[in-house]
Amino acid sequence: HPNGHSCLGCVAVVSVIEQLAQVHNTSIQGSMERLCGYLPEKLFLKTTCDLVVHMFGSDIIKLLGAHMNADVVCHVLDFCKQDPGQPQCHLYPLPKEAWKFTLEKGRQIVKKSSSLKYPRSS
Amino acid sequence: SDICSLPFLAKICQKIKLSIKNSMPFKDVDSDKHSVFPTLRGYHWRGRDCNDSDKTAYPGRRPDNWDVHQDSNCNGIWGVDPKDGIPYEKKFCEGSQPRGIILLGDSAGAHFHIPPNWLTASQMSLHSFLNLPTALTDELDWPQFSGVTGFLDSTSGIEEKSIYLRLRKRNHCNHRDYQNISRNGASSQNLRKFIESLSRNQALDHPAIVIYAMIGNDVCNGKSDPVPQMTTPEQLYSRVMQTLHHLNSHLPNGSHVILYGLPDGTFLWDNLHNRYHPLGQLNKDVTYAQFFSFLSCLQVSPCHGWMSSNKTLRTLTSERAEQLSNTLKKIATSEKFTNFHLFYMDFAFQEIIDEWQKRGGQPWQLIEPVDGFHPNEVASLLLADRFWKKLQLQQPQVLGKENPFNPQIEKVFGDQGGH
Repeated sequence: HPNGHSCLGCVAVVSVIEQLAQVHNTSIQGSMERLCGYLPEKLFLKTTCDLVVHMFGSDIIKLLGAHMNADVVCHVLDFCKQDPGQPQCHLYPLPKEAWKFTLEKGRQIVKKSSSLKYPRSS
Repeated sequence: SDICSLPFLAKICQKIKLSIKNSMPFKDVDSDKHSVFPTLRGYHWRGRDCNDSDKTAYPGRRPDNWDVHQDSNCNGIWGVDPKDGIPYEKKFCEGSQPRGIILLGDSAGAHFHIPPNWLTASQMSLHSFLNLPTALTDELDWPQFSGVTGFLDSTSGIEEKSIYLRLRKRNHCNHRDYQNISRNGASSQNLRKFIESLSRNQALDHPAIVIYAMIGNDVCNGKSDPVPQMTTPEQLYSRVMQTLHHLNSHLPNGSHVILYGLPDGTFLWDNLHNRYHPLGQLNKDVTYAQFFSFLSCLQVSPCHGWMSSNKTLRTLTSERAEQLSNTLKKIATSEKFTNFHLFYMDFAFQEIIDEWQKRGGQPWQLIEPVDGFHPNEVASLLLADRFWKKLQLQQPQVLGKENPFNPQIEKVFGDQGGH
């Protein structure tokens, strides 16, 4: 899996964002700001976090708002990719509706997005 | 997107990349392989330099003229006793047989650790990520807390000490003489790429105790079929002999080398599979079985062989591990070297589990919670305790004698400059 690590990283980060919102009963936007606020400025960590939120935040908000889980979000944002012949990798239980349908729905949601086309292994 | 492409960062990036590639200290002005900087392979990994502008001053060397004028071996003992004019190093260390501890290891030996509060929303706060810069510049390893070369107080509250701290307690002249030559993903095969970073001058330095502990990556990989890439006994024999010949040409006479066997990793699945992973604890929706499956699917598992629901594969991985341990045993009993004695020691994790359960602990508490694979700090220190006791019983000469001058050293030099 050429982008195995970025997929793993994306699912972990989106999971934390989702769970922070749940634990503190805030919006996803608020949760992302909270997470970046926890990071030290050293090594540009907080800056990098703010940059990632700037690039992907609005789509993450839309997708999580549509009750999609971290697996779906990271596939739609192209951090996770299922190459032909490769198995479908997911951390959480699969959504009740068909995976492809969920993915397509997610892609429609972000289609209108102003964000850049996601570089594959960004 | 590549921050290193910025002109003003290019040079420092290049230095950092070289440091990580060669496992050598990033900041080492006198190029003696010892540093005054903690991370980027600095003194978290090997004894702190006491004079980074003098390449003849570094931990582990025999004293220069009994350190009358300067501390040439960084053990904090130098100068002359005004009462009798005898150099302190001569008075306190001569004949005490000082020795260093050197680990040739992998991520377990380097103490790979991702703090669970980085992933646990309910525990997250402003303090959670304060250690992130240090961890990143130490490759997510924490050798300063490891079971072999750790010199900082344990964060888990367990009283057992690292092997280095025990050697230092036994003979204070060993102060700062530690080297953690380990790397994430290291195995018998790729050790040759970074064994040169081991620092020992055969003529000028004290003997060393070298622990060869490649405990997993010869049978662990992330491939969907991990078996073809597993090291065979024949390959291991040949590679370890290369390593031992390299050591024989670098270690001072009177050194010792201990080959550490591989564990039976079926323990991981047996004790973790139906427990919740930190990412799944809030909503009870991700077990380690799911986490392992996800890692294997992405082919980024640290050890597909043992972190698998396939019992046959787990058993096969353990069988290969046992064959490799037997190979190490065979080498230790049949090969002889001029500059060091060679021993073998089992990685008897079951003994650690038994000890931990005796103290009321649970087996799963001995494994890193975020990766579900590495022995955690408690396990590493219990392994160090068992290692020390075995050697004390079977090969006490390896550890050297108790130095009767330890109290005087403490009285005159206190903490000897610390770490």
